[in-house]
Amino acid sequence: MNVFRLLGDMSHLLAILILLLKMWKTRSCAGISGKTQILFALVFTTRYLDLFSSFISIYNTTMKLFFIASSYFTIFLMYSKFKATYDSNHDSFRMEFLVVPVGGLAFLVNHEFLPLEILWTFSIYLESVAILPQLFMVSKTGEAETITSHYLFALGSYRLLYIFNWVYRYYFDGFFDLIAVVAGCVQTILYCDFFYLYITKVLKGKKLSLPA
Amino acid sequence: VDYTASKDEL
Repeated sequence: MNVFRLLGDMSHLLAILILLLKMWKTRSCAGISGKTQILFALVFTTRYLDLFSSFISIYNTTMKLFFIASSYFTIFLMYSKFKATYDSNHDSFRMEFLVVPVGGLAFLVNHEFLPLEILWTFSIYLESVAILPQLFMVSKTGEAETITSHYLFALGSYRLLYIFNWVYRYYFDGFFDLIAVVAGCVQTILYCDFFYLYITKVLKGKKLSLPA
Repeated sequence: VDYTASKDEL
């Protein structure tokens, strides 16, 4: 555990808390993509199956359980409790366009052809593109609430901080995982346009709106 | 190249 990894995890945790707090306080999930949230639940479920096979630390187990539980709780809020506020018309990205190619890629490009390893690889690839339905939704409506922007910024920062963590681990631990690094870079690149808008607009007190 | 160490990441 290094400082970048810890900051990355805290940023990820903060993103989830911001999202839950936004929904709970406003009693609404307007502007949030249910597709992205379903994909995240799939990501956590397929990646953390090792909860049953190996124990790493209390921290590790606690975080994994929290990520899984919060992702399903978010889906419950969106598709059940606050269903009336869910903006399904603008959430029209097709999940199968991501899940199917990513599933195929996980079968073809992995470290070891084992069920758990393939599922782990699938989750890494899927996480890298899981934000696309959300970004698609923001571009379709042309705007995002400020609280949603904070959520996306924290979520994007998490993988950027993981890249610093991988650079650190490469130099100081001799550790390198090509699959995680490439997918992590793809994931971070997808946020670049958003980061630019966040810094130039939201941080200056303006609402995030896209030029028509 | 060590990849198994990535499994402690979240």
